[in-house]
Amino acid sequence: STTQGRLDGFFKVL
Amino acid sequence: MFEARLVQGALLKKVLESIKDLLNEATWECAATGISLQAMDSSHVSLVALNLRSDGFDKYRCDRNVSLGMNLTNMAKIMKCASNDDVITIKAQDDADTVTFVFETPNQEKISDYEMKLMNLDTEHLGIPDTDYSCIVKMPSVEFQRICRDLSQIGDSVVISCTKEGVKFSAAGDLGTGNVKLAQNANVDKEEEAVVIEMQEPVSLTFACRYLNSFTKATPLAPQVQLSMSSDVPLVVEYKLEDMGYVRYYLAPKIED
Repeated sequence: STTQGRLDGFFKVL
Repeated sequence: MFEARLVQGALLKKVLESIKDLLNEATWECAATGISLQAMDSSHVSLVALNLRSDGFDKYRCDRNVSLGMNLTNMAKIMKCASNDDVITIKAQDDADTVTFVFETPNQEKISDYEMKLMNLDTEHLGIPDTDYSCIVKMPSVEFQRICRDLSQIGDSVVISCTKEGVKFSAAGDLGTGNVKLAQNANVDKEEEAVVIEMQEPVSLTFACRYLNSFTKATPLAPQVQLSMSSDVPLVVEYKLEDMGYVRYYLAPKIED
């Protein structure tokens, strides 16, 4: 089965 | 003073329709170069990034940068008051706490204005790194919409697998499985009907149908959609607005347990 990943960590807060 | 006039007002209505499922509120950043918006959905699974270049508007004035925080549900209510052939103008004073939308019929016989309260949103701006994607698929946007709709009948997730030969969309659920394969097909009469694949290495990623279906609300904005994929990074679904900019969606993949 799979779990939904999140975007936090992929993008840097400017 | 900020003022942006768009003769093709329907475009703005469509842009709003393309984001309001994912975002309840967002800040429209207005600058001399154009209007941009970047926001994650409340669960931080997807991100919307859109850009409307100033030169795509019929009149554009932005004396200094303004951030217009809006409740998008309320903005959508107001946008519904504009007819598809209306000319739409967005206006705001510097440091204003309201924004004004003016709708004019093409013959100028009916002019409506709606003033909406702005919100002070705590928006954090995210830097989106440049990525070399393993696979970039360009395909008709209506085809992508159709596939997402069809496969969401079968399961909650879609596996997108891309090779040089083509792209395969697969779903599995209690009732069984479904697969849709599209072959690369650049030799078509109309450019917008082409399926083009640029592949560095094959990828196979799993995504939630619910988000993909929300992204396809942008279908009326562009005849083609571009899917950019690499292992373990967010999918990018891009709709290019002719002579105007883009609406892009980022979606975190599902992870194998």
